[in-house]
Amino acid sequence: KEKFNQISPSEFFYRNRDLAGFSNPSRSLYTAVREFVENGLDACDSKGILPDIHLTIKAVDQEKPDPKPYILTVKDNGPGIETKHVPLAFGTVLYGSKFGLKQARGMFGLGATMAILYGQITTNKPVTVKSSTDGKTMEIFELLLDIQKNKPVILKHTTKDVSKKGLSVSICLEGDYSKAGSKIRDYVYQTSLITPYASITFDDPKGEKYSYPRMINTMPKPPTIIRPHPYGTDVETIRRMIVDSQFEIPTIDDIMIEKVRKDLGLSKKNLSFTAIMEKAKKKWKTLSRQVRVVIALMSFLKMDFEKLSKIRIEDLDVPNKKLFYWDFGDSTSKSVEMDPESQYYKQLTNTTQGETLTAFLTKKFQRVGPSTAIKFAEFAGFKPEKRIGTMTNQELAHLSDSLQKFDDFMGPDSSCLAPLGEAPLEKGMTKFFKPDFLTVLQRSASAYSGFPFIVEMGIAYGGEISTRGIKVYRYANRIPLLYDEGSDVVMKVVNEIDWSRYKAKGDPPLVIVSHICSTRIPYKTAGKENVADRPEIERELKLAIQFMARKLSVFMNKRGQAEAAKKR
Amino acid sequence: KEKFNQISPSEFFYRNRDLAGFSNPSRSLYTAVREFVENGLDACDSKGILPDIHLTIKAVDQEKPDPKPYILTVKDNGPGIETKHVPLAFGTVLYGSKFGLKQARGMFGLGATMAILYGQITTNKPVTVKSSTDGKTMEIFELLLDIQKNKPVILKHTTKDVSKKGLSVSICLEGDYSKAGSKIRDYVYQTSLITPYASITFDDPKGEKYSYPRMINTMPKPPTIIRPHPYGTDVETIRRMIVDSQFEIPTIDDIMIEKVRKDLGLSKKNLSFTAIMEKAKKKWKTLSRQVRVVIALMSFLKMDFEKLSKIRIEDLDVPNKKLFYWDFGDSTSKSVEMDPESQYYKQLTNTTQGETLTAFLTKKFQRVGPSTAIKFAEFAGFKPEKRIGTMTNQELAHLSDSLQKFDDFMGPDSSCLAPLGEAPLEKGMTKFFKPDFLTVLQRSASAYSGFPFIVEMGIAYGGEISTRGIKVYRYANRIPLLYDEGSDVVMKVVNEIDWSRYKAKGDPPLVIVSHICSTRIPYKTAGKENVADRPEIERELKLAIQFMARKLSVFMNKRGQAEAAKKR
Ligand SMILES: Nc1ncnc2c1ncn2[C@@H]1O[C@H](COP(=O)(O)OP(=O)(O)OP(=O)(O)O)[C@@H](O)[C@H]1O
Ligand SMILES: Nc1ncnc2c1ncn2[C@@H]1O[C@H](COP(=O)(O)OP(=O)(O)OP(=O)(O)O)[C@@H](O)[C@H]1O
Ligand SMILES: [Mg+2]
Ligand SMILES: [Mg+2]
Repeated sequence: KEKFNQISPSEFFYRNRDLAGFSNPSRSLYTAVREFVENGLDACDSKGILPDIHLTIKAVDQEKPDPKPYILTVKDNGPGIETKHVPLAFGTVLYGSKFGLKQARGMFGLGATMAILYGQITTNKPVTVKSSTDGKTMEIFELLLDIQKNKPVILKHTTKDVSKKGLSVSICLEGDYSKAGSKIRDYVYQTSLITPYASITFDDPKGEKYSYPRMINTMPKPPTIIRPHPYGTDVETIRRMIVDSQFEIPTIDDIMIEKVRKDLGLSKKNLSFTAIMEKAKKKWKTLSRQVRVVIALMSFLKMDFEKLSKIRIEDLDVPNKKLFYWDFGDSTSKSVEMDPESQYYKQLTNTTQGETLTAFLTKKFQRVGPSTAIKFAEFAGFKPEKRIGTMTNQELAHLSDSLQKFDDFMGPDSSCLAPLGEAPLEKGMTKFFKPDFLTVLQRSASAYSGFPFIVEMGIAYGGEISTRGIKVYRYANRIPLLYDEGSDVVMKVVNEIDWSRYKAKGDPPLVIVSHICSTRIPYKTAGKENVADRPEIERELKLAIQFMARKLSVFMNKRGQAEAAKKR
Repeated sequence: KEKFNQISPSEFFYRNRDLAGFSNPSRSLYTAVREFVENGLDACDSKGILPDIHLTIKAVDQEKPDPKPYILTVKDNGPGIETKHVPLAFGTVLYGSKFGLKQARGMFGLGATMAILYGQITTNKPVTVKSSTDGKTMEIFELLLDIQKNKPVILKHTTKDVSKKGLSVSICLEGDYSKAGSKIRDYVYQTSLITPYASITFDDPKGEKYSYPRMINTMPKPPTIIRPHPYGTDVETIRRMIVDSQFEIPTIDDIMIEKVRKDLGLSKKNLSFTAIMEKAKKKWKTLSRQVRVVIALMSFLKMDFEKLSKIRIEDLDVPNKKLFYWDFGDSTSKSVEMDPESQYYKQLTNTTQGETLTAFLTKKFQRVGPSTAIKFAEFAGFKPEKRIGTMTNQELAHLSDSLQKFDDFMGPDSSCLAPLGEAPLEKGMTKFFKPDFLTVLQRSASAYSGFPFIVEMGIAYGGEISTRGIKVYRYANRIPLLYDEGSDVVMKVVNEIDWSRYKAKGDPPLVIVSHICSTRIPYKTAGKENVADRPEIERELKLAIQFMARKLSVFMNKRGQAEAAKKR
């Protein structure tokens, strides 16, 4: 007989830590550094604080050969974490604050906990977290993970007086700095390039100090949470939006009746049914949805508060215009007919059947105006006033499919994104590569599966570029991606270009920098090292590269002509 | 204030389905095929049934252009799934039967549920599962997933009479056969190569039928579950083994006393303390551990059953040789001294402090004999008789570290593995490539992180090989890996070889087939497409390739000499 088991998500990632980038001591040391540094930068970004990140890696015993235990500490000047959330944030997998639709480096609720898990299973030491949210008191936690149950075990919790806000996390883990060192230094350097407003210091195990002071003193505008873009939104997301906008019929008990009295300003008077309806009409604009529904029900029952407290609503059959209730006085079920012409019937229809398709589209998605909503309804073959709560499963699938195929939605609102910008990218690439030729491009915002994204890229040629053959620097949400380029969408696009068409064949001294920003980067691995080839992203990258490659080709032609002229 | 949330594992994989290989319609169709075919093969393998797998992909509307909905059905003649497990197996993520230490294609408890999830969010249609475990009755389920709660929703459950065992699963999903078709056909073909005892048929959307009958009629020996190999076992695994081998002091209530009486054959007699001890000594070998512990406690309390039922054990302080109990008669706490020379003291020590280090090693790991255990204890600097339950955290970390560094463990027991074998691999490669040169090699079993693995490879050159440049066919646990070769450990090793040293530079007509079998393949992605560069695996691959490349070099030299002779 087969024995079945359910495992917790921390148990899953413990068994399969290669999925999260913890496959060997060298890679694990690198990934742990990344996870903590990215958390510090995210925290500062979200609160508009110019980040100061301090990274320290020290060997426990400098004399031993690699791989061996290291103490890794990352300290930031961010907002810290509230005391009640610290153990869960670091001790539970799939727990975090970055699940909303907003650009951030983190997205899984996994990274910090994985680094701590790896430290614990290789050295059996707890993590030390120090957090101050008010700049006066620091909470110090020593935690272990209960990997099977996915919860933290608090070994120690003390406090201390401090003078600054921020968070520091320190783990002991088995690493290999001899192999990971150059990748870690590259990571820190490339991070400072794409985050010119952050200051980063790195004390390495050999006693070397690397320092990357800020290059600019202005923060990018912090991204804001936005509604999804309609393009590519799948059925599950639509279904949840509908459930969100639908509404339960409230229970009409004494508490509810009291609330309705109070909101109508009728606290102690027991007005007649007609008087109540008059008052409700006057105050309609100020009434909450719950109260409006109760008024609507009362309008069909034709009862005042006294009578209302003696019945209980049993069933509301809106399509058949019947309202069933239990009369406590007569101990029997009764029903009333509802007049479909009444405005109160419309109120109940909205409540149980959801809003119209066009209202749903304009309220739930970003940048869908009334005329676009109507145009879309026609395209999809729905009546614009169709109630979203009455859609069959078939109709929902068709709605999602039409959202993918409709061409006329406005491009996404990019206030949820924080790209670097063409000028800073150009400035950074000029400073870094000192090339003979440089072009940069930021494409306008696009979307995949409802997620807005922006592609920005640069191509540099010649000058002080020392590498031969195309070298690609990949970034996603301001994170440098240094591993697994072989299965990344950017490399796929770069390799599919016929570079000889642009006069750059052979092994040209060519550098390509690519940055993808999105409310959700479609990583292929939980270690965030390579991006999946979503068709919309692939297309944007291709268009960007082709545009810039044509400019390169013009430059190469001119240069070729100049050299030919010289020879003559 | 930051808002924190916990998400379920199905919610995690819904949001991040790129991690599981569901990034676009073409890739998703491929991955869904894989997940179901691999489940069918695993099920047949585990029960020694020669597999018959039937794969059908039909477009819902043949006229529409890709991407569009397809119905994907996979049917097998395996053991089926018990009725009570069907909804959870397919409707819950991280639920499965393959978490034990045994070679299998599946390992995450994720694949089938992900394919069903992808179908549901793209077409809103439920999955239909038909399962018969007895060859008489078939259970038919229609399921939807509650993605936020990670549980199934049973829409329909009916039964039907049948005449064969097996399982069939059918989903409707948005796919792109125009892009995925050739990859799917490659997958089926390559699967039949590595699984010559399986018969696979494939009916494609264009009406084409592909059939791969079995080439041999003998099943490989089904792999068995084994104990972990000591090499590379981490602290968390050791800790769990210790907890497993440690034992709670049983509660001594009337039920327990009755059990002890019964096992001693003293059911109704109330013997004296001395008589009970005599009887226990005689029957010691047949007594269970629980009963032995109770006898040991009684030996120190010097009580018969009558007196024993009037006390309750409060605490057992083995190192300080004290036993504390509550006397109901006197309503007071009392204690007795335990004689450390008594054999019963030893029994209690084993129970609370675990066994000795050497006993632990020989019982918990595979292939560690008593002399190896003692040698290891010396190497690690522990007394061989040290009680495993008394190790400090520091000592546990040191134990794990020593398990990684000790060279003298025997290689792993490979009965948990099911490699193809050199002869079948050679036969398959000859048939497939008809090369001028062919060499195959199966390395002996090795281990990483406690998991045994075997590498088997083959190199073929010339003859009817039509590709130019090194073409690598990668397999892991009899699964063909067709994507993401750029970040796979096999490609990393192949690319680090200087092929010109072996006279195979330029674009030689060279094919390399690689198969890694393990109780746990360290995949980099939950889509199981590429293998992480664990150092032990990388080393085995490198040694295998170098060994075979030298043979290739001899062949190339001879051929070079033969051609030179011809010219002269
Ligand atoms: N330095 C920090 N300052 C403030 N909050 C932090 C810091 N580090 C972690 N956190 C909080 O802890 C949570 C969990 O962090 P963790 O790295 O595990 O997940 P994440 O960053 O949300 O996602 P990902 O797994 O993609 O990194 C974060 O969501 C964040 O709220
Ligand atoms: N065709 C089948 N016949 C018998 N049992 C099956 C079949 N398909 C699935 N199962 C059972 O359902 C469980 C869940 O399958 P699922 O594919 O989700 O996970 P898995 O195969 O265990 O791991 P993985 O995610 O790596 O594929 C399996 O562990 C197996 O017990
Ligand atoms: Mg993080
Ligand atoms: Mg499976």
